[in-house]
Amino acid sequence: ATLRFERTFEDVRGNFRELFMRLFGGGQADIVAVDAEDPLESGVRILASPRGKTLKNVSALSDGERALTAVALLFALYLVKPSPFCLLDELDAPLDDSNIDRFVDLLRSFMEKTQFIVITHNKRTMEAADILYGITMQESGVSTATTVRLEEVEA
Amino acid sequence: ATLRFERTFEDVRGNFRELFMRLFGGGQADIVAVDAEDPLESGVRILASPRGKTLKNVSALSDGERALTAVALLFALYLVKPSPFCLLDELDAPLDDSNIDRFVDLLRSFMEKTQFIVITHNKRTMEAADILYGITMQESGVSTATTVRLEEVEA
Amino acid sequence: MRLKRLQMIGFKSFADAFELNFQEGITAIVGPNGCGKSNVAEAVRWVLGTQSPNELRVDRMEEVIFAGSEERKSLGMAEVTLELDNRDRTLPVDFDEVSITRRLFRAGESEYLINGNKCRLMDVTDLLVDEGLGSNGYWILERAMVETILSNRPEDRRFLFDQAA
Amino acid sequence: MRLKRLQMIGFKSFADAFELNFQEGITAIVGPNGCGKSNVAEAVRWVLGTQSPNELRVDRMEEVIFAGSEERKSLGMAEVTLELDNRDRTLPVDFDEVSITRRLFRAGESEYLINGNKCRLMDVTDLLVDEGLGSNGYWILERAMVETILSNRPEDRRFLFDQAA
Ligand SMILES: Nc1ncnc2c1ncn2[C@@H]1O[C@H](COP(=O)(O)OP(=O)(O)OP(=O)(O)O)[C@@H](O)[C@H]1O
Ligand SMILES: Nc1ncnc2c1ncn2[C@@H]1O[C@H](COP(=O)(O)OP(=O)(O)OP(=O)(O)O)[C@@H](O)[C@H]1O
Ligand SMILES: [Mg+2]
Ligand SMILES: [Mg+2]
Repeated sequence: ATLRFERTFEDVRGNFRELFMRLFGGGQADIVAVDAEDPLESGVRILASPRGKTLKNVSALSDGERALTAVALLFALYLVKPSPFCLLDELDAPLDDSNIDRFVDLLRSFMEKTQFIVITHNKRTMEAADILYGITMQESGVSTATTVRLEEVEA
Repeated sequence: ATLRFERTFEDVRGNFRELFMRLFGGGQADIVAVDAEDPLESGVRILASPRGKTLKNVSALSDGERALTAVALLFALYLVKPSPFCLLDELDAPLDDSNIDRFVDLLRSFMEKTQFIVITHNKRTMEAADILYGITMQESGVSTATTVRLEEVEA
Repeated sequence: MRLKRLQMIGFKSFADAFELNFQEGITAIVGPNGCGKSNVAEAVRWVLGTQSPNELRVDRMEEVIFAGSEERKSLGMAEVTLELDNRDRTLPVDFDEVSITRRLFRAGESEYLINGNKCRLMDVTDLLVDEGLGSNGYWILERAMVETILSNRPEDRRFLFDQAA
Repeated sequence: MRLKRLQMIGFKSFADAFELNFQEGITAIVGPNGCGKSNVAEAVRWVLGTQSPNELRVDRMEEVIFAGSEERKSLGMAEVTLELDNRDRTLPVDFDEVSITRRLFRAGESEYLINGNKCRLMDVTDLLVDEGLGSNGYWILERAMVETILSNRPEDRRFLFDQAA
C-alpha cells in the first residue's frame, strides 16, 4: 500500500506542478509528503507561489489563489485516475474574470474524458457551458426545473 | 452585565426580524438566547425561514441565504450600536443578482451614519459604489494603487 | 461510462418529480439563491451510497425527505435514480444501461435498486468502487470541500491520494 | 467621526508607500485575485490594535512585514497610519483630526503613535473602545467571519452582542 501511495504521489506531483503553472500563467508549486509515524497516514503539504512571489504555504494565498490551487490539485488527481463525471458547486465564486477564463479552458481540455456539471452564478461560466439547466421555486419551498436562455439569466 | 445583555438582545432581535423580512422580501426569522449555566456565557441561536419555507436552524439554508442572514444580523447590531465605518470583504460573492440589489439598497439606507468599504469582484456591486479604488500588482509581488473606470473593470 | 439522467422525487426541496438529462461537455445548473441547486449535487452524492448525514448538511438521514412547505405537507419518502450509459462496459455488469436507485422512508427503511431489482448497499458500492465513484470522492466538490483540501493539516488531504491510487 | 485616509508601507504586499483617501458613502476596492485587497482590510484591523496573528492569516506577527518578492528584498518594518476626522468630537480628544500609527520592526519591537506622538497600545485601544472600534468587531467582516456568525454553536455568536451592549 505504501508503494502504491508513493507511485500515485509522484504522478500527482508532476501533474500538479504543470497544471499550477498553466492556471496561474507562471509561478511554481509543489506537494511534499509529510512523514507521519505511520507511512500509511502520512499527510501532504502544499507549497505554492504565484508568479513573482516567494514559495509559501498555501495558507498565505488570497481567496482566489486558494480556489485556483485547489482546482490544480483536483485536476492533477484526475490525470492519474479520471472519473467519468465531475460536479463543481460554485467553485468559481472567488475567481476574477481572467481566472474564470483559465478555469473554463481547463474544463474544456478535460471534456473528452469527463462530463462536467457546474453550479454557478457567474455569467462568464454560464456562457462557456454547452447547456444550461434552470431551477426555480415558483411555489415557495418546492424546486422545479425551468428553461433558461442566457440573455435573460438573472445570475 | 446580564441586564445589559438582555436589553441589547431584545433590541437586536426586533431589528433582526424586520431586516430579515426586508432582505428576503418576506419570510421570517428570529434569535433565541440559549441558556448556558452561566448567563454571561449564554449563546444565541438563529432561526430563519425564507418565504414559504418552514422555520429552521440556519444550517439548513443555502449558501446565499446564509450570507444574507448574516448581513441581516450584522445590520441589526448596527442599529443598536452604529459604528462609523464598516469594511466588507467579498460578502456578496455567494449572492445572486436580485439579492445583490437588496444588499446594496440596505447599504445605501445606512449611508447617513456609516462609511462603507466593500471589497468585491461583482460588477453590480461596483456600479452601486460612489467611488472605485483599484489595486494591482504590476510588478509581481508588490501591490500598488491604480485608477479604475467602471467600463474597463476586469472584475 | 456516461451520466444519462437523474430523476428524483421527495428529496429535499424536490417535492414533485424532477428530471435532469445530462449531455456531453459542460452542463451548467443555474438559478436564484435557495432554489435547490446544491440539493441536486447532494442527490447525486446520496444515490451513490453516502452513509454520512454530514455530507448532506443534515443531522439525521431522514431530514433529506421533503419536510413540507407553506402549502404542502411533508412527504413519506425520498427517491433518487441515476441512469448511466454503460456501453463501454466500464461497470462490471453486462448491460448497456445501468440505473441505480435509492429510497428512504420516513419510518427509516432504505432500499437500493440496480436496474429496478432490489439489492443491498454493498452491491451498489461494489459496482462503483472500481470506477472510484464512492460518494465522497474528489469528483463532487463544493466550497467546504475546497477548504478541506487546502487545510493547514497535511493529513486532511491524504484521503484524496488514496482515492486516486 | 469619519475615516479620512489610510497610509501604509511595508505591510504585507505593500512594499511601496500606498495611500487610500476615503469618501462619504460606499467605496469599492477592486482588482484581480491576489493583488492585495484583503491585505488592505487587514491593515485596518492591525492599526486598530489587534494582537492576534490569527485575524491576519499569519502565524507570527512579524509575517505582516513585506517578505520580499522576485525582484525585491524583504523590508525591515511595516507601518500603517489611519487618519480620522474628529470634528464631531466622537473620540475623547480635543483635536479635529486624529491619526493612529502602528509600526513593527523585524527585530520585534512595535510602536504606536497618536498624532505623531509615541504612546502605548493601551492609549490606542482606550481611545477607540467607547466607539466600539476594537479590532475584532462586527464592522470588519470577511467570509470566514460570516461562517463564525452562522456557526452551529450558539456561544460563538455571543461576542457580537457583547460588542453592541
Ligand atoms: N428536507 C427538505 N425539505 C424541504 N426543503 C428542504 C429540505 N432540505 C433543504 N431544503 C431547502 O432547500 C433550500 C436550499 O437549497 P440549496 O442549498 O440547494 O440552494 P442553492 O440553489 O444551492 O442556493 P445558493 O445559490 O444560495 O447556494 C433551503 O432553503 C432549504 O430550506
Ligand atoms: N508579508 C508579506 N510580504 C509580501 N507579500 C505578502 C505578505 N503577506 C501576504 N502577501 C501576499 O499577498 C497576497 C494576498 O493578497 P490578498 O489576500 O490581499 O489578495 P486579494 O486581493 O484579497 O485577492 P482575492 O480577490 O483572491 O481575495 C498573497 O499572494 C501573498 O503572497
Ligand atoms: Mg448552493
Ligand atoms: Mg481577498
